[in-house]
Amino acid sequence: RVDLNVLRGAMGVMQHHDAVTGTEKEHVAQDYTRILSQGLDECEIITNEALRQLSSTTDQQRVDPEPSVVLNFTTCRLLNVSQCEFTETQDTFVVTIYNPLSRLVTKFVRLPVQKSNYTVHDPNGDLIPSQLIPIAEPILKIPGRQSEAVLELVFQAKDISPLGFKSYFVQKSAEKVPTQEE
Amino acid sequence: MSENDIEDAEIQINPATGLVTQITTNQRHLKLDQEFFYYKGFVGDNKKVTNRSSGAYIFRPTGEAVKVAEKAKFTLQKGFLVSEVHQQFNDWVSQIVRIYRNENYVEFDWLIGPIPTDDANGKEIITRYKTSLNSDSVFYTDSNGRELIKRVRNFRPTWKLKLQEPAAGNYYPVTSKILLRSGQDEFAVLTDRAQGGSSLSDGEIELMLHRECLHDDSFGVGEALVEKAFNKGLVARGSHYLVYGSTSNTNPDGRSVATQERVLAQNKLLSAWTFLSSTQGLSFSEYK
Repeated sequence: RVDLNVLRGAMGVMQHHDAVTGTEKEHVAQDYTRILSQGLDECEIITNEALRQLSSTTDQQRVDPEPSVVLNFTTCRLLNVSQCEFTETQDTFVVTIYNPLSRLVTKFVRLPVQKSNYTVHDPNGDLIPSQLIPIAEPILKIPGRQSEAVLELVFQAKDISPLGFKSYFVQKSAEKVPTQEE
Repeated sequence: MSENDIEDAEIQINPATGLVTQITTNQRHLKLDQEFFYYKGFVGDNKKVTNRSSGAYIFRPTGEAVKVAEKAKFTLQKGFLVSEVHQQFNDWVSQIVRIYRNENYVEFDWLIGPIPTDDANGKEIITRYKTSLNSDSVFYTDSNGRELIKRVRNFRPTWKLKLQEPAAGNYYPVTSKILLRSGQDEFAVLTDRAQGGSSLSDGEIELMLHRECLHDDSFGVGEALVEKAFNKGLVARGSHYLVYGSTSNTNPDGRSVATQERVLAQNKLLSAWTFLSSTQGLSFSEYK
């Protein structure tokens, strides 16, 4: 609960002051952004811990005596400018999609990446269709965007259970990058 | 552009102008013109109500909306999962029109800014979706985020209205949805954030996307609405999701368009969360 309080406080302040409508001075709006960002940082602690507990196997479930990998979960908050340092710099990574709704959900995942080829495996280990699509030129020029990504990797996270999650394994492949014409 | 699947949405573009001319959802075609406009904000000394400037609290356009551009440069990106049209209207207005495989909506991913400050008035940017639907002055907004509220242009239910502000006086808050109906047809625009919106002519929906007002409106902020990031005017990016279909259960999936809109709104406004993890150098077979 302590980890949620900063964001709770931020939301309370902002709702009381009608924030983000332009009816506060600009430096106040920037301060709200700072407080919100801190709140999200604190919330990441609790989501990370919850997902780690949910996704770890218990000793009874384990058939493999080797120690399992403990995943740390992070988020990318600059996807609105198609920027994500994590996906741009890692050769392999795991994408976990959590469904907060009480019914089955299918989501198209979009992640900014550098020019390369990628494969995506679903939780069953099956290779699933994925697509690379160029990031539109004007987005690349948004002031303040600091990214080498010129493409977005798109794949479909299908049928995620209510309040459940699925993890996908993304890997850079050594294949030649197709040209636009190809 | 079509993925040739029963449930896929489709769009048509005029290759000469780069503008959208038709969308298809629920296997029903709708002629649609979509363009960007801006209103020039009123400039006054704020000493009388009639001299109030357009500002943070007050939307007070002067004159008709001005078209941002007659044409858009565009490129087509077609693929197995998603197909996109990248449109560039000018240096500060662009858009991606997008359809996903097996999804029954058309996404308009707009990007506005930095808005130039080359005149005294400031600019208030809107997108306008123009259809041939006969909406008879009526449109609907979900202004309280729950039920739809019927709005009638130039009308108030409890007094005889004489509008001094023909555009602003017909604007209403749109929390997540604005729509038109004509018989059994319904055309809805879902937003990813609260915006102001209206239907100033039959068959039309417009939504306010971004504003730069160069004068304070004297309602207490004491500052013009000119926000900056990285020493440049703010850039706003967001999405509209368009659905067209029948209000009855005769759509291909057996659901009314209102049901489809509700599910889509949940999927977009309470979107699934994306988390990323390092594999710590493991290959897929090791990780598995």
